[in-house]
Amino acid sequence: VPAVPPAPLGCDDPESEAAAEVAVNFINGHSHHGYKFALNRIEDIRVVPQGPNNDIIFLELDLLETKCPILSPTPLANCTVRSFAEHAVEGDCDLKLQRVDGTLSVLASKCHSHADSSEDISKVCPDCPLLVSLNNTDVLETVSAALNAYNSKTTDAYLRLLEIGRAKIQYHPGHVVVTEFAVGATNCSAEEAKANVEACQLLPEDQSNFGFCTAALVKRPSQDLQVDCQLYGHQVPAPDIPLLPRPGVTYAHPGLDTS
Amino acid sequence: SVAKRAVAEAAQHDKVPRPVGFVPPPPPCPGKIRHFDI
Repeated sequence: VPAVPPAPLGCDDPESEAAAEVAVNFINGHSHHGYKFALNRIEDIRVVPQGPNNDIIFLELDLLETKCPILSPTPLANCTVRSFAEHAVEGDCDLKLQRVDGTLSVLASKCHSHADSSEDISKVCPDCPLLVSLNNTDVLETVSAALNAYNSKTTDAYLRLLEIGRAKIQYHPGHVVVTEFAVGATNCSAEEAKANVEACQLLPEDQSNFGFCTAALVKRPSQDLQVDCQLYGHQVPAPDIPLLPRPGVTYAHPGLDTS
Repeated sequence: SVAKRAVAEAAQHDKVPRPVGFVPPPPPCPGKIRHFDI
């Protein structure tokens, strides 16, 4: 009598959760922009046996953006998922994994992230500020002013902009631009940078020191700029994770496709 | 004697009686939502 095929895996079975955890760690470990993503839902899972103790697993995941920048050393478990009212960003990922003798590895992944629709947010929270395009002139002006203000006050290394991660504009009451951006320490002190900023380059990989800044520029009723930057300190990159490309200024648009 | 019964009638009789309060198991996928659905 042919062996009865195993019942299809349920999306909430422990085996599915284990595969999803490996998948999410792979996605965050191989992403170079934006923020870490957390699992929101296992959409589907399909196991294709290849032979004894050898399965191919096709996984479809719904992820949600957290508040942790991708370069942050904070463990994913400690990263807060952005709430719906903060204008959430969703990630849809399809992955192919292999399980050999119980060990899972990712063979391929394809993800697409996109911000929730502004209409949905406005329906629930009419006054919530919404995400704006990252090359919006107000955003660029705010990031530039904030980084200059920070570098003019710091006694530490001169910081260069790596990427703008997120920006929202509130138009009433008052005109407020709130933005978040990733920075990297350079080989100059802020004082040296005043003399010759062109000479200030990001530190080499073995000394790299990345960080993250948040800034708020109030344009009305009166001009006010707040900026706060935190550097992570040098982190030894994990062996199997490709080192960060040396980006110019990039924009982590929610709407990223990564494979 | 063998009498051919109408399928519907047969199906009716063959249907396994469900215990009172039977709740069908949830579909295997999609899984539970951990934060919120957007």
